Amino acid sequence: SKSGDGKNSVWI
Amino acid sequence: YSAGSRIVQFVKAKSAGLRLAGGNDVGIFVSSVQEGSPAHSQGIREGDQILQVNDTSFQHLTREEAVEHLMALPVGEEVTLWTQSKPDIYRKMVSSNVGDSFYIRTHFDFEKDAPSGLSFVRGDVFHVLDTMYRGRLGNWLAVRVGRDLQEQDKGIIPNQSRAEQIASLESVLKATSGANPSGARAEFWKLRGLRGAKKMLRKSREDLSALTKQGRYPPYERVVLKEASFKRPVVILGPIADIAVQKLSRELPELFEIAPSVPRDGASSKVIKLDSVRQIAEKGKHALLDITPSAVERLNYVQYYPVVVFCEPESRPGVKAMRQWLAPDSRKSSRRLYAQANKMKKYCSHLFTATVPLSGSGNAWFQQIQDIVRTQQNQPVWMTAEQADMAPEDSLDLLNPPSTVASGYLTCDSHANSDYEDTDGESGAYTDGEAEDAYDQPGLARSSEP
Repeated sequence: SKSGDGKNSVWI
Repeated sequence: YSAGSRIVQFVKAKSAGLRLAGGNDVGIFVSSVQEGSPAHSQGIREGDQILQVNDTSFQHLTREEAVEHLMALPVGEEVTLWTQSKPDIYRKMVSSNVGDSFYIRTHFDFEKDAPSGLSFVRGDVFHVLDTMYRGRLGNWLAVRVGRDLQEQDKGIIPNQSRAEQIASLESVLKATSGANPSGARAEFWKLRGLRGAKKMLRKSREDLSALTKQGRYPPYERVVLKEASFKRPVVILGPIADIAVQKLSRELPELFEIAPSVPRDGASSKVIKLDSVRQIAEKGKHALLDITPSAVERLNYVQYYPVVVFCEPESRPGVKAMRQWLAPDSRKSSRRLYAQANKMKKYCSHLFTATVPLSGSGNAWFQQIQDIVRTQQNQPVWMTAEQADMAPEDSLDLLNPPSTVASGYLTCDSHANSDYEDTDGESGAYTDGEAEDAYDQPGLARSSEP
């Protein structure tokens, strides 16, 4: 399993 | 593509106003849209898949690559997005956590710089799980994949661009100040108190570094598991290796062929040319190689995927009896072969594909070697993602491009190649004139032990 939610944390 | 596929255009403000999920084979998805952003005003919604941005396809990018691409677009310029609405696939993708999953082989040595980091040496394989660890650029979340293909320790490794910086810094350091024999492998040998290891480590690392340059390997090379498209070379190690290769080539000549060793230029030592390994593989046979452990590493590195079988002796009298029975005319020292096998087991077991016990009588060992080679030939090996797409007949050419011919040799074990007097009971002073490779002759090189 992964840690984190699998997306970038800042708006791009 | 679905009927929900559409083109969206807007001018990029400070940001486009997107968060992305997914990555690699599953595709890049919008995971959230910032209120009041240009993307929001154009109706982009969570669950939309981004197929293309301007002229760039988003279909096989990692999330990191997709994010970097969007970040690099100039503020104030018009962006054209080709999207499709895929809420079901997006939800499945999020719940099963399948984005950004791929395998890499490293081509530089790295010592971890964070508690959650993973150290590695060139050649290690990782399963990358997330190219934006904790949502930020800089680190990849990865799991080390062992030689047995089992997943091992999990942690962070530098992302692609940091890896490029570290790898180029490493090669600059090597070029200017000589090798820096730190890192996991140096540690490995140091811990085992191997005399002279540093010097030889430097040599072997320089060789690998030269190979890296020759092959123009990226710091991270994408790899996939695939069966080798050619008959893999076979290296037999242990006290009856000479007998085993003769027996294999004699009894199964359609399947095994001994690779010829030739004198190295201006030296008494012998080498096997990589080209002769290739030629035997092209005949559809396993090349039988009498080579040193560092040559095995090298062979792994240039992706010949050798099957390394260690024949483990039970006892010194056992070796003597076995050799007298199998090769009564041989004058090799059982005592020395036994000692050499024990040291090989101690220092080189990480290179062994499989071990065959030399116990009891009969030819069980010989059948076991054949079984191991057959099984291993059908086992997948890590190969470059591009190479896996190639026609089988092309792949070996790539492995041995003309530019590598100059250094395209494998060092042979001079001791195993020469037929000794049977010196059982004599003291072990080895007086060959050649410089010994401490790595190849662990503990045998100028050992002070009796």
